[in-house]
This record gives sequence, structure tokens and C-alpha cells, in this order.
Amino acid sequence: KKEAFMTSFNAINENFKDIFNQLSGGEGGLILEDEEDPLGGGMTIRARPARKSFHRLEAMSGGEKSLTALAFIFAIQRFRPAPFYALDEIDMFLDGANVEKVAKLINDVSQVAQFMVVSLRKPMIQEARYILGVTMQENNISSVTGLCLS
Amino acid sequence: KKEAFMTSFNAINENFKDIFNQLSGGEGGLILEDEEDPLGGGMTIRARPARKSFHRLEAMSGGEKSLTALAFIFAIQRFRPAPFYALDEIDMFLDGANVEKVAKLINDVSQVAQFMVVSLRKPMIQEARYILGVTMQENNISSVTGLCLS
Amino acid sequence: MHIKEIELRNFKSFGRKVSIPLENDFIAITGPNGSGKSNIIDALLFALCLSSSRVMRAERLPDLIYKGENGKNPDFAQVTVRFDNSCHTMPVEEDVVEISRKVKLTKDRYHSVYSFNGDTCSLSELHDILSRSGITPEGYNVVMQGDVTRIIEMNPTDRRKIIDEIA
Amino acid sequence: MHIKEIELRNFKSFGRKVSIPLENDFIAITGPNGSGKSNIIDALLFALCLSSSRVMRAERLPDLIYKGENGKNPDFAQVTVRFDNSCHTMPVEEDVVEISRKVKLTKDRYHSVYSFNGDTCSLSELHDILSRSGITPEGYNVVMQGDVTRIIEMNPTDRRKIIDEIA
Ligand SMILES: Nc1ncnc2c1ncn2[C@@H]1O[C@H](COP(=O)(O)OP(=O)(O)OP(=O)(O)O)[C@@H](O)[C@H]1O
Ligand SMILES: Nc1ncnc2c1ncn2[C@@H]1O[C@H](COP(=O)(O)OP(=O)(O)OP(=O)(O)O)[C@@H](O)[C@H]1O
Ligand SMILES: [Mg+2]
Ligand SMILES: [Mg+2]
Repeated sequence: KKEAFMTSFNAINENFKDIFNQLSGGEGGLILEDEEDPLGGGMTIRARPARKSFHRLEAMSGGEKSLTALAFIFAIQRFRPAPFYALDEIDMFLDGANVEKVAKLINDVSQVAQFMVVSLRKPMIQEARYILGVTMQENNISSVTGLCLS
Repeated sequence: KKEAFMTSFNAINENFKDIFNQLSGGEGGLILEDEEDPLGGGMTIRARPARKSFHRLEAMSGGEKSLTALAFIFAIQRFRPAPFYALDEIDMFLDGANVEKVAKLINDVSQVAQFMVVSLRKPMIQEARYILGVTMQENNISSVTGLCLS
Repeated sequence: MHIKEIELRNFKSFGRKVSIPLENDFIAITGPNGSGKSNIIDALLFALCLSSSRVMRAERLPDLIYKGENGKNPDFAQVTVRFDNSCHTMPVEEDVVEISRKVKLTKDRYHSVYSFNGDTCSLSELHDILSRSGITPEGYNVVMQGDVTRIIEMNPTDRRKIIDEIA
Repeated sequence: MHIKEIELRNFKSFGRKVSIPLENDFIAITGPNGSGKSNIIDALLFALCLSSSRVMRAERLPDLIYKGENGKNPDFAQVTVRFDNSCHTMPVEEDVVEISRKVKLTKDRYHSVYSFNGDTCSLSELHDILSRSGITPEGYNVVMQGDVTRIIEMNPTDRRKIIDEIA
């Protein structure tokens, strides 16, 4: 059991370091509270955005927390892909430049997995290959446009 | 005590109806759980976005909840103004059209009160009279530009 | 394996039968506030049994059935998800796999029915088939609105458990 | 009455002394993720005693003191807020009112000092002066990042209490 955990952990950690660097230009890593007995302790994330010093995870800004969380999600995706991903406004805390970075990453990963991303931000919508429009008709009934090429 | 409460409640409720209609085109109101003994019960909000039927508050979308919450905050402001308002990314769930509506409302109210609004959305920044830019220098130190006319 | 189509009937704000065609690519879902975008994600969670009604912003399952203003409201809601299974990730021969869930109201009781390729099945059978193809309630392939920083704010033990599930 | 200027010294990411001039108008504060925008709002909460350290994303008050990479870090943080009081909303003669709070670290203990127009004062004196001009911890004039829908998600009794405070 410990073997299986450590194999997964090490692979996901490698992915996390790579993807966190790609998204934020900084250094990050997953840290086990108890390396000897990993299942006895928790796991924390150490992340240093570009040109900054290490701070406690709670002190990060909304945008920095989002990038760190997304790097973790994509690190898992790379190790154990799911058949589809449904992400609802994951870009709500991100500034324009970071929305573009995340959109480009999703575009890369969408070569091997299906992504449905709800978003209100232009850089994300423009990067997608297809756009599904949703509107509200009279009497409170939702309807969708067909898939349009972006 | 009940008198004072009811005077405040009625005035704020009138404001809420007016502002909710201005922001979302629908009908809304503040409802006391116990009209006879207001301080014995709670207060809920009934809000019907334009062209929709009434639903439970929890069923509303992120954007609809934000508009409803903002209508309540501005209803209080109109009754008992504070010297300043500091709002941090209140537009994060709003689509472009709703960001514009809220920005215009803030612009109106800023005739009588000072507003400091942290935002990443263009329609909000463009509506402001002044822009304060914040940047991160080397060694993790923040600095600000002066106030620029928008 | 990917989702070819999602069909909603009387599910939340989707009062008419709506079929949403999908491709195996990067799809952006967009539209005004309150138009029904998050309801589509809720429909996936409902059909694939990935969460409780609380997460779908409903107190009880019947709150998921469309309710309009004018008179007669339907007494059932149904969501059908069609997967492209041509690579046989799901351990069945068919090239298209259809998973459906219906909640039906009779007087003031309600029950929900699951089906796999047209045959009724139990919740645990469905969980079993789905988890073998990497679709589990603990999986991080669905992120709800407002939830993106949850991984950062949770406690270290719960965070480690995410890896436990994968191992 | 409005805020004329906020001065930050070693407060969170503001490692140098920074003065932020303000006007009595609609000001948008913008900049990249992590640049320090929310830290300015935290500075207002700190100086005007509107919240606990938890809300300012700090475990203890000393976490609010600037910490850089290279060597010697300061042992204090201070925020000064200057109000234009020409309409005498605050019950004092001066046209400009200055409220300041400083947290100082000595060995591993720390203490915080409040001052009003240059004279040291207690927390309760400060609360008293501020609440007479409409600045209270329960007031809805400050909305933190991610908190905009809190009013909708709180329980009905707490929501009613917002009106109680105002009455
Ligand atoms: N059972 C139901 N019958 C009819 N309408 C419903 C039902 N349940 C929820 N709704 C409506 O669905 C709408 C919410 O849709 P949804 O949350 O998908 O919006 P959204 O497009 O995600 O918006 P946002 O951009 O603000 O997040 C609400 O207006 C709500 O009243
Ligand atoms: N005591 C401290 N010393 C130095 N830096 C600090 C300190 N406390 C917090 N920080 C840094 O301040 C930054 C966060 O700033 P802030 O939350 O104001 O960003 P923001 O501009 O609001 O970003 P966003 O747009 O993502 O919300 C973090 O990078 C954090 O590491
Ligand atoms: Mg939504
Ligand atoms: Mg911020």
C-alpha cells in the first residue's frame, strides 16, 4: 500500500513541478508531512511564484492559489487521465495574462482528453476549438446553440 | 427597539426593490420570517431575475447571487451611507453586460461616497474615474503608480 | 473515450428536451449569467452519480425537475450521457455507451432510476462500471463553480487522500 | 468625509514605505495576480480594526510584517489612514484626521499600538470614534475577495442581524 502511494506521489510531484513552472514561472513541489509514514500524515504544497520568496499557502493571492490548484489538477491528469474534464469558471480569479496561459495549457492537454470549460473570459473562449452558447428563452427555459468552431 | 428595526427595514426594502430592478430588470424584496415579531425570526430575500419565475435563493446562479447581494449592499448604502467603500473583485461571477451595469451604478453612487474597487475586468476599470495600478517589483515588494485619470 | 452527447429532459432550467452534441476537443461553454451553463455541469454530476443534491444547488432531488410559471409542471427529469467507446475503455463491446438517470415524482414520493445501455441497473453497478473507466466521485475531473481553490484551502490530510484514491 | 491617503510601511508585500494618494471618487485598483491589490484592502482592515488576522490571510499578527528573501527583515509594520474631515463627520475640530496602527515584534512577543492624530489611544476609543462616523466591523462597506455572495449564503437570522446593527 505504501509502495503504491509513493509511486503515484512521486510521479504526480514531478508533473506538478513541471506544470507549476509552466503556468507561473516559479518553483513548486508537493511535500509529505511524514516521509517515513506517508499515510500517517498529510500533504502540503510548497509554491513560489516567479521572482518571489516562499510564503505560507494561505498568504497567497486568489490568482496564485488558482494557478497552484490548477497545476495540481493537471499533474494528476497527466498521471491518471480521466475520459473528460468539466471545469466551471476556473479562471474567475485570474488576470488576462494568466487566463491565456491556462487556456493554452488546456489546449495542449485537449489533444488527449475532452475538455468542457464554462467561462466568461475572452482569452479562454478564443483559445477553445468549439464554442457552445447557452441562452435563456422566455418562460425560464434554457437552450443551446450548436457547437460552433471558435 | 422593534420600531427602530422596522423603520430601517422598510426603508432598506424599498431601496432594495428599486436597485434590484435597476441591476437585473426583475422584481425582488426582503421578507421577514415573522412580521409580528421581526427580532424573533430571520430575514430572507426573494428575487426574481427578469423574465424568470421565483426560485429558492440557493438555486440561483453565481452571477444572479452576486447581483442580488450587491443590490442589498447598495440598498443599505442609500439608507445609511458609510464614508468609503472597499470592494475586492465583486465582479468575478458577472458576465460583461452585468459588469457594465454594476460599474454604472457605482459611478452614480460615487457622487456621494468614495469607492475603491479592486477589479480585473475591463468594463469596470473603464467606468472608474481614477485608476490605481499595483505592481510587484523585484524582491517581492509591491509598489503603486499614482492615481491616473481613467 | 469521450462524451458524444448529453440529453436533458426537464432537468433544472432545461424545460424542453435538449440534445447537446459534443466533440473530443476543447469546448468553451459560454452565455449570460443565469442562462444555464452550470446546470449542464450539474446534469453530468446527476447522470454519472458523481455528487449529492446539495452540490447541485437543490435541497431534494425533486428540485432538479423543471418548474416554470405557467401551470402544469413535468413530474420527471432525465439526463442521458452518450459516450464514444470505440477504444473500449469501458469493458463492453458496444462502440457507444449510454448512461441515463431519471428522477420521477409520484404524489409526494420520488425515486430515481439508473440505466446502462437501455437496461435498468443499480447505483452500485453504475459506480463500478464508471470507476473502471476513471470516472469517480473523488476524481478531480469536475470542478464546480467557485471551487477552484478548494484544494489549496483543504486540510493536509484530505489533500493527501486525493493521492490515496489514485494509487 | 473620505480617505485622502493610505500609508503602508512594511505591511505584507509593501516592503518599502508607500503612500497611496486617493480622491473622493470612483477608483479602480488593478494589476497582475499577486501584485498586492488585496493587501491594500487588508491594510485598511488592519488600521481601522475592522477584522481579525484570520481574515487578512495571516495566522498571527506578525505574519503581516514584510518578509523578503535577502536577510534582515523589519521588526514592525505600520499603516496610517488619513481622512478628509472638512465636513466634521468625526466629532473633532481638525480638518484632517490620522488613524494609525503599528505592530511591533520584540524577541518573540509582539504588541500593537493604535494612535489617533498622533496620540496613542486604546482599541475601544478607536472603535468608538470610528463607529460614530459609520465605520464598523459589521458594516457592509468592505467586501473581501471571494466574499460577494456571502450575504446570500448566510442563514436568515444572521442576515436579519445586519439590519439590527444599522437600526
Ligand atoms: N428546477 C428548476 N426549474 C427551472 N429553473 C431552474 C431550476 N433550477 C434552477 N433553475 C434556474 O437555473 C438558473 C441557473 O442556471 P445556472 O446556474 O446554470 O446559470 P449559469 O449560466 O451558470 O450562470 P452564471 O454565469 O451566473 O454562473 C437560475 O436562474 C435558476 O433559477
Ligand atoms: N508578510 C509578507 N511579506 C511579503 N509578502 C507577503 C506577505 N504577506 C503576503 N505577501 C505576498 O503578497 C502577495 C499577495 O498579494 P495580494 O493578495 O494582495 O495579491 P492581489 O493583487 O490581490 O492578487 P489577485 O489578483 O490574485 O487577487 C502574495 O504573493 C504573498 O506572498
Ligand atoms: Mg454558473
Ligand atoms: Mg486579490
